[in-house]
Amino acid sequence: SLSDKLADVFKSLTGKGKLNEKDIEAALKQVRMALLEADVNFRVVKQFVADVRVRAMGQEVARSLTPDQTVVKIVREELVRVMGETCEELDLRAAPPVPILLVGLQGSGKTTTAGKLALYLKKKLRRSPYLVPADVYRPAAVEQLKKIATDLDIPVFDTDVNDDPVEVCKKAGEAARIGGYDTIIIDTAGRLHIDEELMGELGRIKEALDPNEILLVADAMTGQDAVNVAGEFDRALGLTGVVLSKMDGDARGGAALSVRAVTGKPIKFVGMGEKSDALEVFAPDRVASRILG
Amino acid sequence: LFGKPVVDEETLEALEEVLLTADIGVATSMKLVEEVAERVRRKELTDPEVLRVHLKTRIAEILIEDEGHLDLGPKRPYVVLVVGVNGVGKTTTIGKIAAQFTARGDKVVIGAADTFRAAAIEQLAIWGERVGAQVIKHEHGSDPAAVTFDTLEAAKARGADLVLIDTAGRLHTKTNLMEEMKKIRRVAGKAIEGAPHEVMLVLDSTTGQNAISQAKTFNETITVDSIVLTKLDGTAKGGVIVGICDELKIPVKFIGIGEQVDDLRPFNAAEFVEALFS
Ligand SMILES: Nc1nc2c(ncn2[C@@H]2O[C@H](COP(=O)(O)OP(=O)(O)OP(=O)(O)O)[C@@H](O)[C@H]2O)c(=O)[nH]1
Ligand SMILES: Nc1nc2c(ncn2[C@@H]2O[C@H](COP(=O)(O)OP(=O)(O)OP(=O)(O)O)[C@@H](O)[C@H]2O)c(=O)[nH]1
Ligand SMILES: [Mg+2]
Ligand SMILES: [Mg+2]
Repeated sequence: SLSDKLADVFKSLTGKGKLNEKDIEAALKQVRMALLEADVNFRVVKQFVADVRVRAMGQEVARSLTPDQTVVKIVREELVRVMGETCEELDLRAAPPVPILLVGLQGSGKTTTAGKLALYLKKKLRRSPYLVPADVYRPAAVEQLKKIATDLDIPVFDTDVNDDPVEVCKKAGEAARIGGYDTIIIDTAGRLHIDEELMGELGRIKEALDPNEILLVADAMTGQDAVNVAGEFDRALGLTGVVLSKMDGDARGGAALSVRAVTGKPIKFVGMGEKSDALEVFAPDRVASRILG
Repeated sequence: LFGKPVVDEETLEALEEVLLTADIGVATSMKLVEEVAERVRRKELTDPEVLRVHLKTRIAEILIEDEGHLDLGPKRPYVVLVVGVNGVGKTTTIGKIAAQFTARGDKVVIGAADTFRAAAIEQLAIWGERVGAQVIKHEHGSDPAAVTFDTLEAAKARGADLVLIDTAGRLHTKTNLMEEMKKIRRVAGKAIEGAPHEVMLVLDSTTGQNAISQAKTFNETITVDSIVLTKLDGTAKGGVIVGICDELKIPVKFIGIGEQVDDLRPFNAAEFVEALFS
């Protein structure tokens, strides 16, 4: 872990009152490697290390901490600061039905997350959610969300796969209004951030529904590409938040730092399993520990 | 990066950046850059252009192609077990592979052994219909090993040439799911001696260093024979495969370059390396 590596770096230094430049550079080298190994983006690491350097220079080594512990403390605090000190709530302030749009790359976990969010809204926030299967492309995608909805006893729009997704969303919005539901969760087809046509389609869905939340569902094991994906989805649509899925694996989750650093948007939830109850509110200190290894 | 007339510290740093941002990983990137830096120090490499070619060649040497095709061999059916973590493209890849073989007149049978995820069986059934391959399925929630057994029995009975078994996505950290996969493999061997003839691990090219733990764990659990790297039509470079090939020596058979039935290509190391540096 980084703590061990830093302990090594500093084991020859004892009784120091202040961290000197040479010590800091040696420690930063380890920090940089640890972050890269944790899949934090190259450029994000560069900026992060520079920020840590500024804080570490001239930093007093607290009498209760060793020099390596001081650096770890600074790194941890910086990680938590960048990833968001407070947990950001879902923004549900709008006339019902409040739309929440889920977007992201193929296979990132959108459909599964749609079910999880619906259950969260129903059980934790005591709301009446309506699920909308707007992926008319992937084989059996509509069936997948319908099955999830049925298992959760949550109403779901009966999507016609011959409709285009914008049409589906408009019809579903109307059905939700008539049905008196207060929140609609729209599951969209996975798409590449570089696919102009499909990104344009999302833009039209946004225009039609004016969602309160546009959440990027991103796979926790994403590598360097996380900044490209998040950056482009944010630029094209204006994300309001991120859901990091598959955090129940052992991926270090550096994508969390990359995505936050590059978009400034909060990670709101993490997916912790395949079942519909496996959704947790994002805890930056937990992810920080994981990135630190 | 390579526009400079001389190789200096900046060149090497820029080089490291190219490798790291391609997901090649710290250990492998450092090793590659150090090899090159050593030759620079001994004045064997002084021209950045030559340096670039040398590095590309070195990486291509590490990568292991496998002529990009499945050789069904003389004994039929040839059984392929497709595994990998959640959402990487297993089901879609099976559809694509099946299409290639039905197109040349081979009889393909597909086993719907993902009995867990919502509509996984329906998704695979649609693919089977699209490509003209028979899909053997049980009820949702049934035992995947039982589906596997029935699939192989059916394949034998129908004189199939190729069998593709689709399994549920599973994180390599879930011991019970790794055990289930072992059982599927065991049961396959009971239905047809020597089956599965190939264990194919599907990896998503957007995955970072975790792909290495995935490959290691899957390999340690049931021995992986080949890899398919999907979603290379995106902006991710899939550099994790360099470390995987270096350490585990597993060949990459195919790459996925899209969601349609034709979007499967044989893995070509030279092309892959070119794309890494573009
Ligand atoms: N372990 C784990 N698996 C997850 C999690 N979220 C989703 N999955 C699984 O990941 C796979 C892909 O999930 P989907 O919900 O189908 O992903 P998607 O983004 O809708 O995929 P496309 O619609 O094809 O783009 C499925 O096997 C899910 O069960 C999670 O938090 N943990
Ligand atoms: N762009 C692109 N998308 C792909 C590729 N391969 C698969 N996909 C998409 O990735 C998503 C997931 O594919 P699946 O085949 O369902 O993945 P899986 O591994 O079977 O997923 P689980 O069974 O849920 O674990 C779907 O939206 C596919 O269309 C590829 O090469 N490129
Ligand atoms: Mg989906
Ligand atoms: Mg599947």
